[in-house]
Amino acid sequence: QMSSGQKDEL
Amino acid sequence: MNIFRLVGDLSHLLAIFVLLLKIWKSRSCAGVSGKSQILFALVFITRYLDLFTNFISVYNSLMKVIFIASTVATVYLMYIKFKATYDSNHDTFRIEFLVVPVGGLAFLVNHDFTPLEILWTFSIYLESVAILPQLFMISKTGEAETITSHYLFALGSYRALYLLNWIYRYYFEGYFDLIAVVAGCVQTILYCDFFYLYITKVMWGKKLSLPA
Repeated sequence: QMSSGQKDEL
Repeated sequence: MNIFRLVGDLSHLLAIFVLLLKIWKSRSCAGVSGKSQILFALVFITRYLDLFTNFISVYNSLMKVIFIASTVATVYLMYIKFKATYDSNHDTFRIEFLVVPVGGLAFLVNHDFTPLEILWTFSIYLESVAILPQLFMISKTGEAETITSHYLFALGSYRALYLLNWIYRYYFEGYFDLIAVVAGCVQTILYCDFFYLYITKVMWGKKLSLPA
């Protein structure tokens, strides 16, 4: 994904 | 965080608790697919393995714990406490036909070939088809209790709201995750038939019954 690898969604 | 994702998460939470309360209050899991609940438990366990290693926010961690605990509790109620009311004759979907292909696909199509990423991808793909045993069971029994249809409406709405969340995040944050979006579209499309029945029937106080 284009954003940082951080998975911030549930 | 945006309104679509927040309402989506709350709709998801509502669905899980509507089902849990239905089983607890009526002391029966008639009409509910235990196989779908097992798949949902697998979805949360494989997706939230980073619960202790990757702190995002209190909200994020709290919701993860609630989702895992409530879904495991639902599986416990169905297969242990109220096992006698579990309708195994109609809950016959072969979930290995879902788990194995989804597992293979997660290995082949993912963002990063690492254990945590592959498990996350497996969880995303599995969630998109996890409701199939439940929809299959309703098609076999030909009807669903009103409370079960409310459960399905809230559950289906959550991922539809997530699609709006991803549109919002794409335009305002430049965030885009193709795997999550494609799986989310598949998941929401699977509910379309049910959404139609729910809006044309349950909304008007009728019972949800599939055309025989």
